[in-house]
Amino acid sequence: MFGEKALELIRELHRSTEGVLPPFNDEGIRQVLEEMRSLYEQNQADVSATVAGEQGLFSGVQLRHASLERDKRCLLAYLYNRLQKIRNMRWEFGSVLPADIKTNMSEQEVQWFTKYNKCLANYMRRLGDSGLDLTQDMQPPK
Amino acid sequence: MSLVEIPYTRYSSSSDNYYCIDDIIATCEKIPSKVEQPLFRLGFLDPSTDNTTIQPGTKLELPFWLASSLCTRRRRLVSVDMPKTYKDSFREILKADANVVDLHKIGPYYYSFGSKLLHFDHPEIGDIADSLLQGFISRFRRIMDSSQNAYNEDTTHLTCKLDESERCVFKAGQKGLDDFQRWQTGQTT
Amino acid sequence: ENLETHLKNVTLRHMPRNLQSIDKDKTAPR
Repeated sequence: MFGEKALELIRELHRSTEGVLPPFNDEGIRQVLEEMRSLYEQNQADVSATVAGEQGLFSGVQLRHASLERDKRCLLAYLYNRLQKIRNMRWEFGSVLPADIKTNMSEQEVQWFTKYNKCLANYMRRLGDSGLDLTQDMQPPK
Repeated sequence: MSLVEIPYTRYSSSSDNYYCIDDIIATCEKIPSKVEQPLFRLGFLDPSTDNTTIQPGTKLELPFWLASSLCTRRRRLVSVDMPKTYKDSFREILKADANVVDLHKIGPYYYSFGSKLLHFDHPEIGDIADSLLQGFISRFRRIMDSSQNAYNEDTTHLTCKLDESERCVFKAGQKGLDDFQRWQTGQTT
Repeated sequence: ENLETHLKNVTLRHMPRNLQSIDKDKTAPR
């Protein structure tokens, strides 16, 4: 069934415990993108055959399009939820992440993290007269 | 408002959040479906045939995310039936004594997936909606009691039969209890 | 913007043309 590889990426992230970032699954993402490419090509072929007068191909096109949307949703959710974990770690560990987490981040995630750090630092610097570190005192005072 | 008066509407629960991992996993649960129009070049979907075409009348188990795309008001390429664990006989068990049912084994997204079934035009969805509501309400008290009274102990035996939504409720109760205990012992600074 | 750039760079630009955009209505958290 289509969408199985994409779901495996999601399950892998779902199994990872809080505060742990699993290694970036490059190969899994590549396989899902490969499935999407072949689904799209098959749909292109069916649409051309329909234009040429062949009947009854619509259901296949519909099914493959639903699978394409599903694959896309799983890939984006995989990336998005990894970023959420990384962002939570920024608030927990500070602007320098532990080495074991950093090794599991992709190059693009490191770039994202650098930009996020900069945005957050710029924002905190503008608070109050001399700035305010929002990541301190996360628990309300007594 | 008594239970009967609660008007259930076609709602998309907040867990329809596009990026929500729980929602993605819940929507891969299988739904008994029947093919209504020939599906050409999709024979691989039906393991019991070598044919490349799936003929009308063929019964398949499709994941929710696919069935909900092929069975809409506008286009019914397949028709769906309700999964066994939402049918009348199971609803009776839930009504008889909801607390003994192991919703984790049956689910684990029993309520979330059940809510999604309400998207379909099916004669039983009104009863399913009531059954989900009644089941949750019946089990809620015990979840809250046990989560409020289990401090610093292993809670596996208390949560092993809970579905994912109920485990979230249990976790929230535990956090409230933990916060209160820490405040009482002056640990909250 | 940071998030969108990331999603585009890692996967969207490798997807079939008609799937390369992010549907704001669909992806906005409810």
